[in-house]
Amino acid sequence: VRRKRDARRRKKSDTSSVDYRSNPYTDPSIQSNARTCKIQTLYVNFRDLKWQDWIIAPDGYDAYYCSGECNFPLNAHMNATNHAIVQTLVHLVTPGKVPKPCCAPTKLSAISVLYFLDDNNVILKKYKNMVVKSCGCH
Amino acid sequence: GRLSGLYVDNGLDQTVIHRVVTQRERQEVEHEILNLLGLPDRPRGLGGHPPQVKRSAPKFLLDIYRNTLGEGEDQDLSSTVKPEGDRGHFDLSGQDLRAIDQSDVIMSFAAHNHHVAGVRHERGKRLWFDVSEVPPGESIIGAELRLYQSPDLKNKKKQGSYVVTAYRVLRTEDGERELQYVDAMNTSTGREGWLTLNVSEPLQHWVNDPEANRGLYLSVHPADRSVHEMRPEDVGIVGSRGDVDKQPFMVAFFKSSGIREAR
Repeated sequence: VRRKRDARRRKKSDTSSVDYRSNPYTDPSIQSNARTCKIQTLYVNFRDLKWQDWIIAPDGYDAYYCSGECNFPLNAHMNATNHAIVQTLVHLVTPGKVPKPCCAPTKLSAISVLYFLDDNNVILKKYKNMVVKSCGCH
Repeated sequence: GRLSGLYVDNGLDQTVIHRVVTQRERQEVEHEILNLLGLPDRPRGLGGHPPQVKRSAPKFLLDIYRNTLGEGEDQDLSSTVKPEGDRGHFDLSGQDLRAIDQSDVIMSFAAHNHHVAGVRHERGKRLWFDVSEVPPGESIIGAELRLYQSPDLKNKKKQGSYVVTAYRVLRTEDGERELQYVDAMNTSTGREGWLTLNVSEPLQHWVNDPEANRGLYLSVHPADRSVHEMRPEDVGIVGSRGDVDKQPFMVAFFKSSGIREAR
């Protein structure tokens, strides 16, 4: 009897702390205002940086970046981790304490850069994790 | 005025006012990217001129870059490589493709006329490579010496089959020169293209002990009479004074240790 009574008390207390204004089901403005987390275009141009003096190839590359909001409900397009879903829910309950998950790369790929070390020797180097392939909520 | 070199689609909220970075901050960002790429300073010796990719060593790596890398870096090379005959100036063997696939860093080294006291030139050729720029912490997958053989011969009498041998030049305790066998391959006059010798072992020695780098000695003998040494030019091998795109060079394949230097 005591356990049931305590559980009822806890439930009442938790429910009273939920801010309904930050609930996407009760406040549609949250969904319409926020741009969802997705991949954005970012091109790094070595030629315009005037690095072509020693970088032979490429002239530049599509680096991309991740930007946008991770709002509840996290849909499949965001590649959200299980933890991100939990964090989003906790954020809804206590928005002042727990931030939303971050919009970050979930898959990255490499680029190869060919450059002069001096006027004789040349190096072709692979740089891992330089290009964003997909974004998600972490 | 000046282009930044970074182009974004401004995916952020348009109503937010963004601060424009100063010229100094922009330079710091550029320097930070160069640091990440391992290029903090302009390479020595370029003198502000755009580099020329006419020489055989840079041309070889550009060939690799154009034919096997570029788009879709994570793909398996065997599925992306172009068919034979369409692989540019340099023929890449299956072994080359495997090495390229496994490598994080590929470096080319042009042959130098580097004088080493006590090393006497005979009919063969001595080739020296500056390997001081090999990045620390990289493990060597392999290295090869590439020599171009031309079909044009000045002396038509010297036709036949030959053995091209590479030796590492050593200095013994009594100061005498000694040659250590490295690799050899058979060739014949009239053949045209790149000869490839495995020089992984000497490179490993030179990286571990730069003072001991006395280069390689290249020796050519007729296949039937190993005693009679010939000049490499006599069988059409192009030397350091030949056409720039056919000069001898060394290429080395490295795998990164995965440990990043603190910046």
